[in-house]
Amino acid sequence: PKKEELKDEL
Amino acid sequence: MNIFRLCGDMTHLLSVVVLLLKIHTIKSCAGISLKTQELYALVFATRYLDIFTHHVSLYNTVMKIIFLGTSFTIVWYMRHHKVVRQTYDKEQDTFKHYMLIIPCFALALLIKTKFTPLEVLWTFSIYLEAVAIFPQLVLLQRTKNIDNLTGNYVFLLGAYRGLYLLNWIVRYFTEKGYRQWITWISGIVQTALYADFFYYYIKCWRNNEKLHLPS
Repeated sequence: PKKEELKDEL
Repeated sequence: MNIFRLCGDMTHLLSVVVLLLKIHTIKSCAGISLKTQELYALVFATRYLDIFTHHVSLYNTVMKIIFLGTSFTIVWYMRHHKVVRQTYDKEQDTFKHYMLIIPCFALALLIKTKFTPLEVLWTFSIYLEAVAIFPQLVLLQRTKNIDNLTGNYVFLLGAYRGLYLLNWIVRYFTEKGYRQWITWISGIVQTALYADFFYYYIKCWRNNEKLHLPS
């Protein structure tokens, strides 16, 4: 998946 | 997770601690914008809807719970606590929520990655966080005597955003294919809103003066 969809930041 | 991201999160956490210290210990919310605090509660409520469905790490989940819990606690204190609510500068805190909420929601419908309810709400929360400090900055400008805790609270919030910018720069150069335009542009706008405040905060600090903003 694209990083944008990972949502790993707060 | 790089050092800037961690320091950014810790600065954000510290800003909440400073605000709760003022509210819970000193029993005062003078100079704090309830409008901004309500917008933050809305930001976290719409962004962390995936808290139980999208697991990143224990760290992320715990931080999400902390930010959700503290933002609603702060709003509760300012609206309902019998001592704290009397210190709220209601007449000065006149910014209207909808002036920020409606444009941010419209923008989230127009510019998002996917057209699903969760995705639109997540994008809305990113846009809203960028401008949520606005009522607080307006209130600061109207406040004659800004106390240290309030000044430091806003400074820590701005520092958190600045550290996130550095975090993105590091990630851009170290992670292949890493892009997040919506978050980046909103983050740059958000940090820029603090520029004026930072200028006067540092100026007053260097001159050993009490913080005051020109109106």
